[in-house]
Amino acid sequence: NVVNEILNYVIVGEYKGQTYNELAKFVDKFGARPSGTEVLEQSIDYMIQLTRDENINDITTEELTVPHWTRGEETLTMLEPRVKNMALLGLGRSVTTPPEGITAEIVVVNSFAELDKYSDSDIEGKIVLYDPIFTTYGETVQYRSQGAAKAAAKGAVASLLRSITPFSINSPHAGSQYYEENVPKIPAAAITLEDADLLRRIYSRGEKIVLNLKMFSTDNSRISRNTLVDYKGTEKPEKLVIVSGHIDSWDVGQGAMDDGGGLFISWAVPVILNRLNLKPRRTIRSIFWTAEELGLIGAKAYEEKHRSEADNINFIMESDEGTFAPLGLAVAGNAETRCIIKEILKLFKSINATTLVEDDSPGSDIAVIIQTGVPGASLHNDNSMYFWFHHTEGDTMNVEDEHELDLGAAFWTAAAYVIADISKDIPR
Amino acid sequence: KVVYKDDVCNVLIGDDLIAEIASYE
Repeated sequence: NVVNEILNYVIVGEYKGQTYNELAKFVDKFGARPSGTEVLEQSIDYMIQLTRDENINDITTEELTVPHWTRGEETLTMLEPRVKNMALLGLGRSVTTPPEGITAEIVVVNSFAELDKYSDSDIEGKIVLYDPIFTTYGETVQYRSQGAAKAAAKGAVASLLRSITPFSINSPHAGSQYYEENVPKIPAAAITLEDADLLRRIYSRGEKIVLNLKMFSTDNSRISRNTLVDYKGTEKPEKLVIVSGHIDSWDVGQGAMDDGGGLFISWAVPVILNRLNLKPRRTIRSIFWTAEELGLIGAKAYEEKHRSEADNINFIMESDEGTFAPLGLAVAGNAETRCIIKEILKLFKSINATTLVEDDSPGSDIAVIIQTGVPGASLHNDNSMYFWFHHTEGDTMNVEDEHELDLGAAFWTAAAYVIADISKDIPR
Repeated sequence: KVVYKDDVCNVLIGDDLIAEIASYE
């Protein structure tokens, strides 16, 4: 009755409310934890001590170089056809504007195909605003990640983006973006749905729109750490079942949802098992990835460092899409793997977390490892509101629910335990 | 999407493993 023992201990027993309380203490103490900052390193030290306080001492940190991009003052003002200040968030690693800012007319496009319909001379010297309507994150995030490079290739002087979210109360959403070699680097920022839609309406009426954009930032590199907590297996200690979340966050909000919740349910796995004295056959490794937000930097470093031992990863799990009520797992692997996980998920009928979603590239950080052939899964949860808060000042403890975090921690722990303990390795 | 019906999984992973997994509940 191992699964029920874990569920009871976490949901109604001694551990009830602990995940929420520990997450709240963490995010209230440190707030946002951007890559390359001292506060991120302090938060890593805090997690190490918190783990030691649970009498779990098999902890390793692995250093790597991470970006340290720091946001300075940012303003966006519509000058024509009327004066209006607009909320914005510069996108990750964006270059700065001149001190006086960039003042230019805008062109509004809803896709790269629409951008391509304009000649280079139409775009040259303009600010391009991408305003795709949110469908799915995967479909629309390309305008955030590639928009500046594609606009610059046609001669634009700056790139703006309708925030990648289905819902807004005038909240801009940060996020990463990437420049291309041999293309000028231009400032890139996200604006709110409300302002993007206002600009679209004015633009569609054929009126001239002139904006002034000021963005300042610094960009250098620092050393950070991935943190590995091992809960040693009894029979096959070299074999790993990895549970993970990232410890860094954007520089807005508290990073409570992204990815504080994922961090703390993954931290809870060895803690709960240790408290219950449940020892699986294989080792459970809880990883706190660093520098996810600026491009999966920690996961890429881990994959490179541990490439020769990748065969020992039996299964890899990540929670980075919310820790709302768990529904099951989004699983990458062959048919046999998915059948084994499907059988394991049947153990979670009592909490309605039995759904297996087929996903060839689940998660964010773990996608780096899954694409090398390692089977894995991300937490499938009731996260329909996730992108309302994603990368905004609204990503705070208020997003989190104590009971749902209990359900998530219990599910995550029990699922990892069963995968780590069954007699059969998860097949490749 | 939800995949693989039980009869397919029974063939793929076998009754013994299914029973072993069920024993964890």
